[in-house]
Amino acid sequence: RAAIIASKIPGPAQEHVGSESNQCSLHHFQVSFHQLGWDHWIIAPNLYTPNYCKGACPRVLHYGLNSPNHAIIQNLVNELVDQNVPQPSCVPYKYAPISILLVEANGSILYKEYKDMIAQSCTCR
Amino acid sequence: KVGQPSTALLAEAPTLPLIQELLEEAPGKQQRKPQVQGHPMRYMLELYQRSADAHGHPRENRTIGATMVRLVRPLANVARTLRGPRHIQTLGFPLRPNWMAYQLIRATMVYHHHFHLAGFHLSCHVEPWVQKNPSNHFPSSGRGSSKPSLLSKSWTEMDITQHVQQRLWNHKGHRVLRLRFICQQQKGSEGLELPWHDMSSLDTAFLLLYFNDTHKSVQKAKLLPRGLEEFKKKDSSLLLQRAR
Repeated sequence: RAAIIASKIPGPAQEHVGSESNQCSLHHFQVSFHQLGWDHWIIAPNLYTPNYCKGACPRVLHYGLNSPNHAIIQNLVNELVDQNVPQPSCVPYKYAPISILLVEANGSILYKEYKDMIAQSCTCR
Repeated sequence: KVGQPSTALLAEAPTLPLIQELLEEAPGKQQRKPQVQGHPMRYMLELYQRSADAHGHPRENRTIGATMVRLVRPLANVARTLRGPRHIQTLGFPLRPNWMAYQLIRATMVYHHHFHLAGFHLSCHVEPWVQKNPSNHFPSSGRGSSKPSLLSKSWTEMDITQHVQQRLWNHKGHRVLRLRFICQQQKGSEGLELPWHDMSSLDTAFLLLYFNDTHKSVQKAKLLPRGLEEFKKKDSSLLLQRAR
């Protein structure tokens, strides 16, 4: 039955036709801490670029999506077994930290590195 | 929820690590940013610019050797001005040894070694404050001598890690680190009455605490069962090909 599916899946060439633009990918996004309502205690940086992942997870998960094997299985389950099982989701894969300078309620000044604050790449899982 | 103040949103999801920390560290919205200007702010801005770029990305070549640095200002200095050329301030620094989440890796006193006040030239240093017999030296700390290292032309940073760790760090609850900040009028300006009371308002000395997170990062993914591990290694493309 996998062969039947394989025949239905558009070949690599067709795969890229049209749906490329809405495929799972990283989107640049910048906010200010003022917009997040935190500017009353964060001194630096002024702007922060968390980015985000958005887009459809194709039925054939190409290498660039760093998908685990489970995502391939989940796709097959959605296709062959039970459509209530959703297709994999487009989520961040790699993150980067940022350093923040902030003032604490007691007047101390804090330099702190927060992990996993910037999405650097995406995956389907 | 549009329009809700971010702190309300934060309160709804206190379980996430960052949110929890923000709730602990972020003064409430109603609380204006505590006005911290002057030397402490300038010092930390310089430390920030040395450690991160304009977008907040930590620099690869940063030298602070910690993931968190807290500048603690003295609670209130009890100035005991001796007659004549010496001036002693007893400085109290509140410590909140949240040792569960952070490991103290370094503690230093940052102060002006030399400075001018109302036309007088002063030379200053820091000593431990001990209730009974004030001892006038810091135990030499393991990491380099506790001899002050001149930072920029005006700041001196003295390592007092051992002093803090021995006396205060492993005790529960809030503790206060007490130190004496002693200034001496330099030659040539004796005799005149120095306005020592001006000293107490200056930010002449503050404490720097360097920490590393003890948060275990997300548990390393457990090793895959042997079989699947082998499969991943040798035939990882098999599944992909078959699906394709």
